[in-house]
Amino acid sequence: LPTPEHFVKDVDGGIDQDIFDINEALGLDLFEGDIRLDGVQDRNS
Amino acid sequence: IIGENYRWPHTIPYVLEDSLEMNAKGVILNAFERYRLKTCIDFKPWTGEANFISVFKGSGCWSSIGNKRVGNQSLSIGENCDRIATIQHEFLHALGFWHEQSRSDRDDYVNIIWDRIQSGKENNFNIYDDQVSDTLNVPYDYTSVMHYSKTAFRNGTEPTIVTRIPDFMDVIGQRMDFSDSDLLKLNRLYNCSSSLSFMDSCNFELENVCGMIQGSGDSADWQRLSQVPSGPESDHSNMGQCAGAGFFMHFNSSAVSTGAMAVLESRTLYPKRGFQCLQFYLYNSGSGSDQLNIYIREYSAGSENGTVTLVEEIKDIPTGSWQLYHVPLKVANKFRVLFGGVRGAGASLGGLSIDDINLSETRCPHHIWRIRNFTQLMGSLDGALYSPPFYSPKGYAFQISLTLSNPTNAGIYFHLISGANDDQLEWPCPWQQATMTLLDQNPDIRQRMSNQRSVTTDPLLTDDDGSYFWDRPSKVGQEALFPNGTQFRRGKGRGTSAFITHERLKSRDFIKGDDVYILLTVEDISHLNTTAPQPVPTNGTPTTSTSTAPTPGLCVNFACENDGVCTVWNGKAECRCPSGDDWWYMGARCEKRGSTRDTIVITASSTAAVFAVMLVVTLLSVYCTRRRYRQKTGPSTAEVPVENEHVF
Repeated sequence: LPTPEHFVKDVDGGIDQDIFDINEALGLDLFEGDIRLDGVQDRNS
Repeated sequence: IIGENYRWPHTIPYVLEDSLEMNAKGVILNAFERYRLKTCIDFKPWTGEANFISVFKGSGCWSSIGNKRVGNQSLSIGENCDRIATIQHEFLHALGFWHEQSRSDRDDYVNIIWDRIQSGKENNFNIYDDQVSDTLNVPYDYTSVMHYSKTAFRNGTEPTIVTRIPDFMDVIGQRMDFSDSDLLKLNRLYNCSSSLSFMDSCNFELENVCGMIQGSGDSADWQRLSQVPSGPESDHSNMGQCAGAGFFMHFNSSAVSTGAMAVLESRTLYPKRGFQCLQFYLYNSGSGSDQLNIYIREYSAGSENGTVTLVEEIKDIPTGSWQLYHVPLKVANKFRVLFGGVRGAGASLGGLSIDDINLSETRCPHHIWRIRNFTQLMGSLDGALYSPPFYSPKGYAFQISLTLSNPTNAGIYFHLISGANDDQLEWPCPWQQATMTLLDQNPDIRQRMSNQRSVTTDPLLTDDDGSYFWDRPSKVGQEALFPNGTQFRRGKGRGTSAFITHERLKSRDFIKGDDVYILLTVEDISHLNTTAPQPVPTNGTPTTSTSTAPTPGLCVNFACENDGVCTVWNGKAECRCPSGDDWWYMGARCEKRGSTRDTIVITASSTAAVFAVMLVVTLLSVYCTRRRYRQKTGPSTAEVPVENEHVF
């Protein structure tokens, strides 16, 4: 059956975001994208 | 990561913090079930252990590598991170795994295109040498859930990772489930030899038929065959793709009279959790009234031959194709599963066949949506494919829609629909979690990489027009028709347009025999919304966390002091008291505090007190003895001659 596009809510907004995309969009600068180093959250190598 | 200090115990204590979204809590518990099925790693709610993983909704999805031994080790499942494979990925980090492409031999398998990487992000493509990271003798794995996808940290539209074997370009970055190599590495790292919930898998390829035996006292036998003239033409495991292989078990109902039965018994099985899910494929080429009965032979004290119980009668088995069935079991003692083929009335040219049996101590899906002739639907479907209507255990009617018109991705959505129980139900619908699983039909449940997404009904979620999103479909839904012409109303769907790419959908065993299965479970997760105080962690920082186990009614009027957690044990409410390395709470309600310092103080003071008492007793004894002696010798001195007298 045809479905009106507005009659569903896409929680991904039409984009298949990977973990590092999600973190990057939040402005996080985690080590290798999603690794928290000892006591330091916002640090890359 | 190399270093035993980074390892967790096989059962990892965890806390799901209040900050987590409800959907995330349910998905985390589902991810734990995948660990329990495929690895020896288990999870338990934290009860005061020195180190534990605290899952919370932070900014983004992240974890540390390995057990940092810091007491409360945080793992963030932020917004949009509530996907099962993302959670599996983050927990693999916590268990000690880096990303796959940071292996020392990475450059043998992928090319990193450095000038396509965003400036300043090059360090995300580091390599660790074999002094830091161990590959555990497992080959480089393009299919790892720990591998980046080709677009990672790109500055434009071109891929930053190019696989040396081009076929793997769209394979890297899967977020479906553990790959075989992920499991091999995890099981090697943690010396796993079994899992909590896996019991048996059988595709009948070996002549020992997985230790199954023919039943006694029945009127026919099951045969191990690779084809039957009247069907099936091939087994389900290989679908006839392997010459000389591909076996299944067949009950030839055409050779026996009506009412005859053939029983096939599994080997003896030993349950751990008390609930099981039996799944298998069934093919009917016999009479439409042939049926398959599932029995359990349960052994308990006093029943040497076991007690046989009928669990399910499978009737009206469609003819001409393999069909998936699930049977939930609830067995606590040693048992066997019995497959009883029964010859029905009417003409039969063939019989019943079974293949790809899996038994695990997991929950069965509530419903199965089988989509036949799937390949012709792909790309040609303009709109959505709707599932038949189903009911949740609470009574909510729902439907799933699958969208295939997008050239790249398939989408999936969960809709509430008007149903027979709507007057008795709570609206807007509170905290029902719908889990939709595209089944990877690999014959072995442990090797399946099924694609799963969950949606949870938040009763306070509003739509753009201000109405409640999960309100009664007859109020907020649109009119729709079932194929038979019955009118109903369908609520708005919630889900994703990026459920799976068409490329991945065509891979593995998602489509088998041109059939696709979507497994559906809708469960009430309201209990995850209750906040229970948790013990004070060892670092002394109090946290308030959500108990992952339902808080039963017995605990309502049973308060635990000092952040003790109420649990129900043997039908009684009990307090689990917090403890640390050198302190603990005790008593029926955790009202008393103890510590090793207290013990030392008690021991020292007891010793001192005993010494003081003994000293006083000794002094008194000496004093009394001397006094008595003096009294004795005083007045009679003149009468007794002094010679030959003993003196103390």
